[in-house]
This record gives sequence, C-alpha cells and structure tokens, in this order.
Amino acid sequence: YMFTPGNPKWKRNNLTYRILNYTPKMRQADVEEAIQKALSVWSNVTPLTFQKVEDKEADIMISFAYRDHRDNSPFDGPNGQLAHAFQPGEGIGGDVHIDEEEAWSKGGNGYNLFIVVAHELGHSLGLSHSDDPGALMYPAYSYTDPNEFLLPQDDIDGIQAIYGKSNTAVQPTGPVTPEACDPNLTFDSITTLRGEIIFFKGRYMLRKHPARTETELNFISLFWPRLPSGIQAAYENVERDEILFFKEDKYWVVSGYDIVPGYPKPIYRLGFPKTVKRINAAYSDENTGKTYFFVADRYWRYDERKKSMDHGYPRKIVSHFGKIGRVDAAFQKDGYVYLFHGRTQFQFDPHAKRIVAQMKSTSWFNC
Amino acid sequence: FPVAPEAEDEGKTLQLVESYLQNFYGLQRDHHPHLRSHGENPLAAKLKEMQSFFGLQVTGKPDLDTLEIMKKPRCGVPDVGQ
Repeated sequence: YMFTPGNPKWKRNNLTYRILNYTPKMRQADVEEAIQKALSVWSNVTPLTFQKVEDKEADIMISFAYRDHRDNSPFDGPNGQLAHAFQPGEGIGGDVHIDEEEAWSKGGNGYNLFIVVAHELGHSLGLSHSDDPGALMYPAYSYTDPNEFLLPQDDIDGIQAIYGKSNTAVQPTGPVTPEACDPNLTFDSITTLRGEIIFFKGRYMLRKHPARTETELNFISLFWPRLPSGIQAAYENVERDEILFFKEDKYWVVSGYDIVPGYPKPIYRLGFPKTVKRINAAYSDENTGKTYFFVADRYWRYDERKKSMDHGYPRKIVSHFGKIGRVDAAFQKDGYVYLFHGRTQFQFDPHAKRIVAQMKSTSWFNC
Repeated sequence: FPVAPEAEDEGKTLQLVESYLQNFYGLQRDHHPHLRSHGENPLAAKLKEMQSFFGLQVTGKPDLDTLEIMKKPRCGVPDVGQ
C-alpha cells in the first residue's frame, strides 16, 4: 500500500457524504446501495463512520460527471479512466467523480460501481495506489462478485496505518495475494489446461506455461467471470477439451473460456452419495479414461467413457497411493500424478503404483 | 502467443504509451521535438518506472505485457505524486 504524498488524512472520524446525482444506467436504489457498501468496506476496518447528508456540503461529495468537468482532470469517454477522487481536505478534498460514460452496473457486466467507488474512497481517505495486484487500491479494474468481496489485507494495513484499528473486539483480516515462491504456499486445486498448469488459490490462479520461466498471477474471474473463488477441485478431460471445476456440492464444465450451459450441477449426478458434501481434489488419467476423485481419506474412480462411477469405490487413499494423507490438489502430467498435501507434493507413478519422489508444493515455479 | 494486432501499429502504440505516461507518470509533453536531449530517453525512463510499479519486466520498451496493462480500464489518479 502507499500513502498519498504528504500523508493527508481527515482530522475527524465521523465523516459525511452526499450523492449529488445519479446515472440513468442503474436504479437509484442500486446506486445508493453500491455506495453504502463501498463506504462500509472502509468503516468496517477503521474507527471511521460515514453519515449521508442531503442539501448541504459534505466531506465526500460523490457525483457522475462528463469529460471536462472543471477540475483539470477531464474524463475520456467510455473505458480508459473510470473515475477519480481527491485526497482528504476542504472543498473538493475527498470528492469522488465517476465517469458517466462508462457502462455502470451492479453485477459483472460493464463496470461494477461498488468496486470502483470503494477504490476511489480509498483515495478520498488518503491512500494512493498499491502495487499489490490483489489490492483494492491497485489501479487497474478487475471484477469481483460484490457478495464475495473481502477487503484485502494490503488495503486493511494501509487504511489502519492512517486511522488506526477498528473498534470491534476481533480485528478484521483479509485475503493475502499469493506469491509463487512463498514457501508456505498451498493450493485449493490444480488442473492442466491445454499443456499449461493452473494452480488455484482463493480468487487467484497461478498459470505456468512449460515454455515460460515466470509464473503469471491472474484473478480466476479474468478467464471465467462466472466461476466462484475458492475452487476446491478441478481436472481436465483432455479428450473432450473440457475442464471440470468443483466447489461444495456443485460442479461446472468449462470449454475454453465458456461455461457449458446448464451448469453448475449437483455432484451427485456423477454418482457420489449424498454423504459427500465436497470434493477435495481430482485428476483424470487420459490414457485409461478414468478420473480419480479425492474426498477426505477416500477416493472414487469415475469412468469418463461409461460416464459412471466404477464399482467397488470408495477406497482408502492409503491403499492405492500410499501414506500421503489427504489430498488438497492433484493433476497428471507426462504420465506421473502429482498429489498435493499442504506444502508437500508427492510424485506418484501409476504403473509402479508407488510414490517415486517428494517435493515442495512450489517446485513448479522455478523459485 | 498471438501478437496483438494493435502492437504492430507503431503510431497507435506510441500515442497510447505517451498519453498513459503523461496521465499517470508525469511524462512532460515534448514541446521541443527538434531538440535532442542527452541521457536516457524520458519516455523510456518513465516506462521503466511504470513497469517496475506493475511488477512487469523492466525493459523500457512497450512490450506486449506492458501494453496489456496500459489498456486495462483504471482509476484516473496518477501512480506517482505530482
């Protein structure tokens, strides 16, 4: 996180805000809800409070504006610059200006007003841009489902460094942006994708192409906006060129960048009993057409051609894969199966039916 | 990887890079193009600053990854203090 040069801050914690006008692209109630939610992002983690006022000057004046709106920072029409805000201070200080020519929405299409206003309010309170790609104060727009939004730790640290901690008994914490060479990095799930390996963690994915040394960090929503964060299991069906994603008792089928219509579906369609509530990990053996699902200390085997579970399952993981404990994530590459448990990764040879190597979970990232 | 067609249009690329660095990195508008200053090209210097901020490879050149970030919709506040 970074402070605005000169460390400007409000001298009071009880601030006021006023909405000067509205965009015709959203219902007025949805604009108000988006702005209230954006304010609570910051009041939830600091002693700050925001009171809405009408018909008088407020600390934070919020308005939609066109092109040149007499503040030396003209907007540029659709896309490009979405909004800007002024650092704490009298008059225009703290004010938020939103480019009216953007496609504002309360969902994932166009630009989500809540996300953009929450970012601008960070400026109104004295934060500058962060170079943490996962931070709300990172200058490039990226969509997150407002219902799933959690203020990242980098932003919490920044705003609390200015206004102090929250008055709540339990201090709020937020997601940390994963770093490929963090020795403590573990994964929610892993899948191959047309020769690449995709590692999932929270709302992020780390993408490793065999021909590139560096690892690319992106939001899951960049590729698949309608997928949730926290993917618990994923595998590639190479034959059908599809990826299956699992979270809780639902699964999605994706072909390329598109979610196949009709998904998500309950996992029970695949033959799991109702006692199974979630899948921990999965991989598919493209040679045998069999897919292995790991649930707690057991695994199931699914026949992709027959589209049904094989009989005689579940079986104990230890009976086939050895003493590797529970499996968080799994994928198959070049004939070997890689099974992840916390910060450890086991390389399993399906022909020899034994573990042939043990590595750190981050071994794929050339750390 | 497929090369973004826009990248091949030098003129448009240069205009995008210049306006981005003028908006967010205080690149001075070049009012004396006929004068050659000594030392590093100011645009390349600002480009390196921007690439470092976004965790990109610091090349001083408008490579594909850099152009991709520049095209992303963003906040209108500069990444550096005025």
